[in-house]
Amino acid sequence: KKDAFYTVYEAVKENFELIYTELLGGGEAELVLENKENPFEGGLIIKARPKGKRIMRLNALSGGEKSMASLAFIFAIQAYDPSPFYILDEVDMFLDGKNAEKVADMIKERSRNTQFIAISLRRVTLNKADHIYGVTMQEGISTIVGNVNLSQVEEIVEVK
Amino acid sequence: KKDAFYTVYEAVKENFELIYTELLGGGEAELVLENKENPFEGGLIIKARPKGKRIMRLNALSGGEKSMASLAFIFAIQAYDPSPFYILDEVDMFLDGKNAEKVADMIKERSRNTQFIAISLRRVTLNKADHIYGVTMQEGISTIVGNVNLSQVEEIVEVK
Amino acid sequence: MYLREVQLENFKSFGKKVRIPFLPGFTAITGPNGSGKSNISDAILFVLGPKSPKMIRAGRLTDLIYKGKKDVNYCKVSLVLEDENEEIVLTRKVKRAPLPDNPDNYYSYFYINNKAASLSDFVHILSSSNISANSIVQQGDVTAIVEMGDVPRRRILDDIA
Amino acid sequence: MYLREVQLENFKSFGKKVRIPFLPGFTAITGPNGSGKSNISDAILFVLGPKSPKMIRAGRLTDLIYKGKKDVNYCKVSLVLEDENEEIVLTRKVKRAPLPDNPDNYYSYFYINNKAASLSDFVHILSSSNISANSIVQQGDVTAIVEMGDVPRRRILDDIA
Ligand SMILES: Nc1ncnc2c1ncn2[C@@H]1O[C@H](COP(=O)(O)OP(=O)(O)OP(=O)(O)O)[C@@H](O)[C@H]1O
Ligand SMILES: Nc1ncnc2c1ncn2[C@@H]1O[C@H](COP(=O)(O)OP(=O)(O)OP(=O)(O)O)[C@@H](O)[C@H]1O
Ligand SMILES: [Mg+2]
Ligand SMILES: [Mg+2]
Repeated sequence: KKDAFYTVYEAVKENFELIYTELLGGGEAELVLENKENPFEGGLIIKARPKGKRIMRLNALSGGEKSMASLAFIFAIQAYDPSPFYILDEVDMFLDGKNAEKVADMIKERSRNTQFIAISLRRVTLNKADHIYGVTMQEGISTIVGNVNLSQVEEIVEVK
Repeated sequence: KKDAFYTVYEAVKENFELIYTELLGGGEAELVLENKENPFEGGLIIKARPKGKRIMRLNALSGGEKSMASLAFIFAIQAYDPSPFYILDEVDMFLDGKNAEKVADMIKERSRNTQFIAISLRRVTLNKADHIYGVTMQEGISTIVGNVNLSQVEEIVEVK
Repeated sequence: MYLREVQLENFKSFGKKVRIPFLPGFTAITGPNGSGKSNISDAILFVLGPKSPKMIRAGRLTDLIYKGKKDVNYCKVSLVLEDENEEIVLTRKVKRAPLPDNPDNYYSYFYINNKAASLSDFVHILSSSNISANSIVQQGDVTAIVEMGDVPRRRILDDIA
Repeated sequence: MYLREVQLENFKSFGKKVRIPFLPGFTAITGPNGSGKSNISDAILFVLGPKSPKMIRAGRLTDLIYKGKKDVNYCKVSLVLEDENEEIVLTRKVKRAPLPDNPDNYYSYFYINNKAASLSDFVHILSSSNISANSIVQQGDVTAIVEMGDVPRRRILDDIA
């Protein structure tokens, strides 16, 4: 049981540290076990150092910086245990333009061999997608508005 | 103690039901006490009916619909116990363009006799402000970039 | 392998039969607040995560059935997966079966390529192609990872091990 | 009355002395992730809510002191409130005072119009002009209202009563 945990931990830790730096274009992050000998008696700590800053624990970061660290963690788990497709629901919520673009770029790159379906209100994310679907609701019933282009979408929602 | 609670509850309830409909331009909402006789033994339930839908408890609504109901609740409390100024930190995060605009309009209207300072990444919110301040960070030190106009801000952050 | 189509019938706000075709690559879904975007992700989770704790926001499974019409008593979701020209259709259906003492009682049905199957057959197919509820990041999950304590965060790795 | 100016000195990421003038009406603050926007709201809360549970995200008050330089051992925030041409300056300062058994020990100082005051004088001025931590909606508060249970939500009204 402990061995199985260590294998997963070491692999996800390595992925996470690489993906964080790749996603942010700099900085560094690390996964740390509170109790290395007996992992099941402690927690898992995420530390991150955005470019040009000091390393700190997750709760000292800003809203957007926390989101980027969390996303890197999610991608690191997915890289260890890959699935043929992923559904992401508004993961770009707290991000400024630059960071939202970095996340959209990473999705786009990975979508070469894995299918990604991302729900988003951000113009920068919709711009990178191969296909955009609109959803609207009339009298309480949802319907899909097939393949739309960005200008049509501006009507549905002033794209963030 | 019970009487003091009832006075606050009745006033906030009335404010909330009015502000929700004003903020969303339709629909209705209500505040309900779980235990009307002994309020301290039960909780406070928020129900909302977005335009054209059925009335539901808060947790059955979508992310954006929940945010609008919460904002109406925050404004209702502020209306009961008014303060000379308010600081709002990214309250427009989960909203689509139309809802973010409704919130910015409400802030703008109330800012005639109350000072509002809103932290936001949304173009639609920055558009309505009387003044926009930019914040940047160099080598780990934050500085303020005085009164900027919207086009300057596009450089700091691709405004949502 | 990729997800080729999602078919929804009376699932949450999808009160009509709706088929959503998907292509490989990167697809974005957008629309106003409350229009039904997250309900699509819930529909996929409904099929992929029958035993998953991330299960649908609704609480009771019968809340997933479209509420806009009186006589609707079931909801159904099918996922069409395509793998090198072979197709697998996974369907899950929930039907109301009210009892005198439990009005929210329901039956759950699972189908593989339109033939009735058991929950364990279903789970077996999903795990052999490595599809699970982990493939879905629900609205708010990103903040949840930050807000949860260090120990629940470690438990995410325990589950994978 | 309105908030005319905020002065920050070694407060979180504001490592230099910074004065931020505000005008009545609607002011927006924007900037990239991590640039220091929420730290401004924390600075105002630092002065307005000395006893408030919403208190600064940092945990220990000494974490509010700018960490970028070695020898900085205090942080200070002043709020200038203007009320019909009269001005009130409220200042709060925290200074490190490490003890052998508690390295995070600190002293807290309060000033009204640059004269030393007690915490209770401070709280009195704030409550007489109806300024409190309730005037601040921190990042994430909107979602917190939704996620908290019905009873904690009722407690918000208890506090006001
Ligand atoms: N069983 C049901 N029958 C009918 N409508 C339902 C049912 N369950 C949920 N809904 C409706 O679905 C809507 C929520 O949809 P959803 O959460 O998918 O919105 P969304 O597009 O993700 O919005 P947001 O951008 O705010 O996250 C709610 O307004 C609710 O009224
Ligand atoms: N005591 C301190 N000394 C130096 N820097 C600090 C201190 N405390 C916090 N910080 C820095 O302040 C930054 C966070 O700033 P803040 O939360 O204000 O960002 P923000 O502009 O609100 O970003 P977002 O848009 O992501 O919410 C963190 O990156 C952190 O490094
Ligand atoms: Mg949603
Ligand atoms: Mg912030």
